[in-house]
Amino acid sequence: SITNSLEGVFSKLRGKGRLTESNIKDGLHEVRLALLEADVNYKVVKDFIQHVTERAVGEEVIKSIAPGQQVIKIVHDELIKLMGESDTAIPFMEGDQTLIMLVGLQGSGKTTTAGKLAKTILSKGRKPLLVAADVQRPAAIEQLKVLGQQLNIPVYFEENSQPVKICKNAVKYARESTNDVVIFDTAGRLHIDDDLMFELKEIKQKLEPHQIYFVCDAMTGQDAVNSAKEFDAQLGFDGVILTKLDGDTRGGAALSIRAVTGKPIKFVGIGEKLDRLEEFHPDRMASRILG
Amino acid sequence: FSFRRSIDESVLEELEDILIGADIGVKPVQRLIKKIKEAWKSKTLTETSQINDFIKGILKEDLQSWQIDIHYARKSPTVIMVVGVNGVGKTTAIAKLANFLIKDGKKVMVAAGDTFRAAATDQLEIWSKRIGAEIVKHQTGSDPAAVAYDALEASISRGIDVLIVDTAGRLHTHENLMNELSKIKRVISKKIPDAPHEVLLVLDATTGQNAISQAKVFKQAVDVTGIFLAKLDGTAKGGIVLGMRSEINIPVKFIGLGETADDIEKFNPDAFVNALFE
Ligand SMILES: Nc1nc2c(ncn2[C@@H]2O[C@H](COP(=O)(O)OP(=O)(O)OP(=O)(O)O)[C@@H](O)[C@H]2O)c(=O)[nH]1
Ligand SMILES: Nc1nc2c(ncn2[C@@H]2O[C@H](COP(=O)(O)OP(=O)(O)OP(=O)(O)O)[C@@H](O)[C@H]2O)c(=O)[nH]1
Ligand SMILES: [Mg+2]
Ligand SMILES: [Mg+2]
Repeated sequence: SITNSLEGVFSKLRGKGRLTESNIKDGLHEVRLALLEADVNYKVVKDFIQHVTERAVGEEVIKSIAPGQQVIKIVHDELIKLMGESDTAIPFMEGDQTLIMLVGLQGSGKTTTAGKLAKTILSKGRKPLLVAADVQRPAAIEQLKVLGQQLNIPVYFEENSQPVKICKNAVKYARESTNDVVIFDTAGRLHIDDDLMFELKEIKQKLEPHQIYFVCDAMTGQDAVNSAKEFDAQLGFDGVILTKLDGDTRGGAALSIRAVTGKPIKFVGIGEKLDRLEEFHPDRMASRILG
Repeated sequence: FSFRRSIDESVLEELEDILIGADIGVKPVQRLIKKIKEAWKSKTLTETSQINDFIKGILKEDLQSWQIDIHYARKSPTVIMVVGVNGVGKTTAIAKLANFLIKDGKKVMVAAGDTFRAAATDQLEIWSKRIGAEIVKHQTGSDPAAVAYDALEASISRGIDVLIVDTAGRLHTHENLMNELSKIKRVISKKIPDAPHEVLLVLDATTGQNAISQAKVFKQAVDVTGIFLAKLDGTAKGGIVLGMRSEINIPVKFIGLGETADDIEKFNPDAFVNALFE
């Protein structure tokens, strides 16, 4: 639990009766180190520590009979607040196709996540259609087709075509068949690639997806805020899917992205197999980040 | 009087932000800041305008010890094994490296050692056709060690100069997968005693502190000899390769700067360190 991790960080403070402002700042220094080593972005850490310090050196703590515990509680509460409320629902359209678009940097796990999401949605009694909108990566279409076959879920694809056209035709196809959810798998791209960011904006403008999810690798370091911020500013996304959490990365990117975009992390990828997708738990993530 | 003043803390904080923001890691950065304060005290540094160059000098000096050249075999084929966690850019790095060697007049073969992931073999096959490399591949689900073995046999009989073996992405926390990787290496070594002559760990430049854990575990499993730092064309600086040196020292041999076969460069310490400050 977070309290256990924080008690580790604050072990120097425990058992101390009265605390001075400098004791508290030393303890918070340890929290700062823990967050930075967990890959939380340095600006996010600065703001967080400043905010917590203002509360922690206030009268409520200095005058308290268990000041160490008070500081721990403040850090705990502020971290949970920053991590945000749980928001894992996919708002499905009733009576029309729900269009979901997956975007993100190269190799973050979009194609695999598209398969996982389709499997989850199928288990909810809906009929998803996967769309191979990555025409750039060698064998990307084939990769999604293989996943579709494994799941017995249809994959819409076109050879020698363009993403906007493919997505439009896929929605037409979904309307004509009985598919009520359409998942667009897009090519990985850099947030600083103007042409490719424009392509995403075009897909959004023409197709008006109901949900856009930013798929991000959980081992991303300081750069997580740069890409997330830019994708959100240029395109706008409704939620984040954090992948490869079955590793031992602390996952500070989760806190950074949430702090900087305010968008919820909906799901986490916890393995390569297509059943390895879970709902995001903010308190578990906060605990993992604090190590 | 300038000889009495202490160093401007806001300048140090700004530098700390740049270096931490580059993923060098808070403890290594603290050590660098300490060096600045000592140099200031001993008057080696006297102007704040000298601080950045002072740090660049330390970092560049530090990297001089890195052996960046490919370790070729005395007798062909040279065998290069490429490993790393999922999605970092291994298969693309292989295409780039193969292309690099082919343009240098070498006869190159690639082995489709990822027999697990959907369309992994198709992906490498498309690359091999584009760049003119030979390829050895098996069915999905076959033993990757068998692919490596067959590729070695084919390389020897066809007079291949360099064989590059692709492997499936795997998280270093999955012990059974790391054991599989060690087995592939053993099979290669049994066939050719000094092989693999190079084991390249591909790291994604956007990766944070977890790269240290990756490097340690992969080094333990297959004795990594070099790093291929991919995706340096993004905004991430890849500073973790410097930050990890106190815990594990593996030279970066190549960097990846994009998604085409030409987007590869040999590692250049000066350019890399300068870019941290841009
Ligand atoms: N261990 C683990 N591996 C994952 C997870 N999600 C995806 N992967 C793996 O990560 C690698 C990259 O996944 P892809 O789905 O190809 O990533 P992508 O974002 O579509 O890549 P591009 O289309 O090239 O941008 C593959 O080896 C996947 O099997 C996860 O949650 N855990
Ligand atoms: N921008 C950029 N993208 C890259 C670079 N290297 C690889 N990529 C992209 O990253 C994605 C993943 O590359 P792969 O070569 O499939 O990665 P991998 O490590 O083989 O992935 P797995 O085999 O699934 O573990 C692809 O979309 C590549 O085009 C690079 O240097 N820069
Ligand atoms: Mg993909
Ligand atoms: Mg690969």
